This record gives sequence, structure tokens and C-alpha cells, in this order.
Amino acid sequence: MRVWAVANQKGGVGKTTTAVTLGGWLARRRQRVLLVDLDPHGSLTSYFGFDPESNPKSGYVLFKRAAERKPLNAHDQIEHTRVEGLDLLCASTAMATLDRQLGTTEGMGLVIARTLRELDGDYDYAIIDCPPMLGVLMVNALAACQHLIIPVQTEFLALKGLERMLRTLQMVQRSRDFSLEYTIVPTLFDKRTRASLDTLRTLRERYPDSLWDGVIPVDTRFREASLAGVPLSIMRPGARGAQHYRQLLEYLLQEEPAP
Amino acid sequence: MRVWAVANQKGGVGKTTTAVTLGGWLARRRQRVLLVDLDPHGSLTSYFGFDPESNPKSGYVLFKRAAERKPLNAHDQIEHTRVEGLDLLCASTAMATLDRQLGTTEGMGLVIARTLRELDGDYDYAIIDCPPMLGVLMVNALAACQHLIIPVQTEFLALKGLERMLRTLQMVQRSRDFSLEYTIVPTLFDKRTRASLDTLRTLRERYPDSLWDGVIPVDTRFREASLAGVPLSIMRPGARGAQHYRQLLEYLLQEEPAP
Ligand SMILES: Nc1ncnc2c1ncn2[C@@H]1O[C@H](COP(=O)(O)OP(=O)(O)OP(=O)(O)O)[C@@H](O)[C@H]1O
Ligand SMILES: Nc1ncnc2c1ncn2[C@@H]1O[C@H](COP(=O)(O)OP(=O)(O)OP(=O)(O)O)[C@@H](O)[C@H]1O
Ligand SMILES: [Mg+2]
Ligand SMILES: [Mg+2]
Repeated sequence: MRVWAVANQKGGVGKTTTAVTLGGWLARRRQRVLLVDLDPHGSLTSYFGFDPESNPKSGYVLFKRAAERKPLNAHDQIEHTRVEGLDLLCASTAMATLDRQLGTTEGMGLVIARTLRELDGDYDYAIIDCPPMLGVLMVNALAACQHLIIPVQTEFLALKGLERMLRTLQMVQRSRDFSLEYTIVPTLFDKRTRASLDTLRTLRERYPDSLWDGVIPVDTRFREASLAGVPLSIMRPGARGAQHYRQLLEYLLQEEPAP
Repeated sequence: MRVWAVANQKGGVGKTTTAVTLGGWLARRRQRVLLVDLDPHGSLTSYFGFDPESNPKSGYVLFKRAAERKPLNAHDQIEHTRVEGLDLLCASTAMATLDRQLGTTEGMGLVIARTLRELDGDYDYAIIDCPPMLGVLMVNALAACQHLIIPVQTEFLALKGLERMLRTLQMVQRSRDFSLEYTIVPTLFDKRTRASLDTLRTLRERYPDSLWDGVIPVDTRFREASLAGVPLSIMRPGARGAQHYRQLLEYLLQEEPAP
């Protein structure tokens, strides 16, 4: 199973949209996909109609089992979504307390990595959606994935946030002794604004080796898709925003070994 | 001093933009304003040209002093911004570790309230920008403010997030025995998309008493303003987005007692 994480400490840059849309494309190609929601706010969970406050199954159950030194039994926490081939490990709002409760407990940074190892034969891809904050949940995602996708909004402030995100990544890599490949994805690109064009040029100058050569344009159909609770890549695969994500998927697949 | 907090656990809804733009309008009106950045990602701090990773002065210093039972001496952590009348208490990326380090230490939920009491005579308004996550930093903001501004993106998923934000607020109010007024502000409104119009109608039906009767439209000039590191209300007060924030300010001022 290939494991991708989508992370950026900045809020509202399209992390959840990226996880949902790429997951939808892979499911259309008959790949078996597990989406993992590690954001206590539960955008990915709500997207598919589950309630992060009351859903009995979630990743939180796995963290509690790990803290109590019990077997994870990850299978019993998986939900099926309304899209065939797309399963989901829901988030729970209770996950917002994990840092305080378990932050310094040994081994809590590897719960998701252990979960995905247990589920390895069931899926071809796992895509982890991260919260907009560095903490035990993001550390879990970084330790569990083989490739990191970093959506970056094409506006000035986002550049500073990206530098911080990359320094965070280096810090986590050093402390956990693994090296992680990443792809930077320009999102919410609006060719009518100078700030978008300037930022894209700067990204291309500063990160030539890890920046995807395309962009994800602003497309209001993403909001319509979230209203319907279906990935745009399933609802309207021909929509501009969906097509750009298809190109991103092609890029990611060519960069990677087969599952 | 009147204290407002801008909060929503959902990322990218315009919290920082709201704090900056309202702060700019108040400064234009010769009010003395303190902006407080409680987001470890430091968007507000970066906006004004300070680096949340290396700036020596920040709110983090105050949390450490409080944890060591030392006097806060909040004055020495305040920075002046390039806008006259607009000061800033910077964020530090180290604040992301506060939940783990201090989450259960007695009194850590009141550090910012104590800080603003100390600075009471120096400012007419304080506006607190919150991180997109429930934790000790957001609890500090809720305990320190007299009025809460909740930006809500006009799209379907945001409605579920708002319900959660309001339940969080009720939970914090019960545990801290205070009652907090709030105003819901529809942001990133795009009248061309059905999702925006549907969501606004639903907001007006569900929250008639606490919803501001205007909207903040999508305005690409906000990105240009963030490039310049100046509030849009200062850079281009006539811009559509800035004018809608001026109307919001009028609404907030009429709802409140004078400072
Ligand atoms: N390319 C796009 N065009 C138009 N709207 C978009 C696009 N990508 C995302 N959006 C919208 O922007 C908002 C933020 O996107 P999303 O929730 O995916 O970001 P996020 O980074 O996951 O946020 P958070 O930090 O809260 O997790 C959503 O309303 C989404 O519908
Ligand atoms: N009304 C608007 N029109 C156009 N762009 C906007 C508007 N409001 C905010 N933005 C842009 O949307 C992005 C997100 O806004 P902002 O950073 O203020 O959100 P936030 O809620 O503070 O995010 P975070 O959750 O990361 O703290 C920024 O790039 C900002 O410039
Ligand atoms: Mg998200
Ligand atoms: Mg912000």
C-alpha cells in the first residue's frame, strides 16, 4: 500500500479538497483507497456525511487502544463511504485533546503507521488529511506516509508558511530518522490577480525540484461538490478543478514506484 | 479596553483577515489597538513582517513566565507595527507545544486575560486572532474576550463546523462560568455560486439573532494587501472588501458599550 499525507500548518489551503479529489480519481481507476482524517475538526469526515462529534468509529479509538497497550484491531474502525472503492477512517473532535493527554507517552507518534501496516493488504492507497497545526496528529501522519503533498495557496503570506512547514518537516525527520519525499502543489490559483502570478514565479524559483509544474485553479464547483458530499472527480470529472487534480495524480504516479 | 476574539476551528475562513482589517479601521479612527496573535503558525505576525520562529518578543514568553510563577511584565513583549496606532503581541511557533507542556497546569487558561488586564490603560481595543484548533490557546482567547467574532465561509461544510464551534463555546462557557456574546460573520461570499447563496439563506434561518446582516465578499485585493503587509482598510479603504468590513465594524460598535 502506498501512503500519501496531505499537510500544511496553514489553514484553508485545500488539504481536504486535495485528499478528497485525488481519492476520487484513484477510486475511478478501481484502486482500493483508504482516506484517513486526522483533523479533529473533521472536514473530511463531515464531507462524507459522518459526524466527528458522535460517530462511534474513529481514529481516536485507535489512539486510546494504543495508550492502553491493547491490540489496535484497526479493521473495526473503518467506514465505507457512498463512493465505491473509497473507505474512511473518521476523525473525532475528541482528538483535539490527544496532545494534552498523550503528547509525551512513548510510541504515540506511531499509532497511524501501525494502523496502516495492519491494513496493508486491504488497500492500494491511503491518503491522510492533516489538521492545520503541528502536534501529535501531524507527527503521526509524517511518520506513516511515504510521500508528503503540501498544498500552498498562491499568495504571499503562504510562502513564509511554506518555509516553516519545510523546516518542521526537517525537524521531524531528524528526530525520527527517516527521510520523506514531498511535492509542493500550488492551489487556489487565480490568474487574474498579480499576487497569484508573483507567488507562483517565486515558488518556481525557490523550489524547482519539489514543486509540481501545474496549478490547481480556483473553481467554484469544489463547493458544489462538497454540498453533494461526493468528490468533484466523481461528480464532474470534466470540471476544470478536477482535471488539474488528474494531472497532479499523473505526476505523482510517475514519480512513485507501483503499489 | 474592549477585547474581541476572532475564532473558528475551521481553517482558512478569514480569521486573520478579519482581525487585520478591523484593526486597521479602528486605527484610522485614532483608536489605540493591540492585535494579539495566538496562532502558532503566526499568520498575523508574518503579515506585519515579524518572524514567528525567531522574533525574541512573543506571547510565548508570557506563558513561560506564568508557568514559572513570575510576573508577566507584558509591556516588554509588545511590538509596534508599521501602522500608527496598531501594536502587536506576536505569536511564536513554540506555542504549538503549549498544550503538551502546560495543558493541565493550573491557571494556564487565563494568561492572556491577565496580560490584557495589565495593558488595560494603554489600548482602547484588543483583537485576538485564534488558531484553527481547540486547545489552551483558544481557551485563553475565549476567557479573555468580551465578544467573539466567528467568521464562517459561505459554503455547506462550514455550517457543520459552525455548529461544532458553537457547541465548543457552550462547553467552555459552562466550565469557566462566564457567558460570551458572539457575532457570526459570513465570509468569502461569492454571489455567482449557488453554494454561497444557499448557505447564506440557511445561516439567516438558523442563527437570526447572532448573524451579522451583511457579508464579506471575495475580494482579490486582500491578497494584494497581505503582500504589502498593510491592512486593506489602510491601503485601499475604498475597496469592496474593506468597505464591507467597515459596515461590520459599525454593527459591532453599535452592539457594544463604549470602551
Ligand atoms: N481550487 C479550489 N477552488 C475553489 N475553492 C476551493 C479550492 N480548493 C479548496 N476550495 C475551497 O476552499 C475551502 C478550503 O478548502 P479545504 O477545506 O480543502 O482546505 P484545508 O486546507 O483542508 O482547510 P483546514 O486547514 O481547515 O483543514 C473549502 O471551502 C473548499 O471548498
Ligand atoms: N474576503 C476575502 N476575499 C478574498 N480572499 C480572502 C478574503 N478573506 C480572506 N482571504 C484570503 O483567504 C486566505 C485565508 O484567509 P485567512 O488567512 O485570513 O484565514 P484564517 O481563518 O485566518 O486561516 P487560518 O485558519 O490558517 O488561521 C488568505 O489568503 C486571505 O488573503
Ligand atoms: Mg482540511
Ligand atoms: Mg489565521
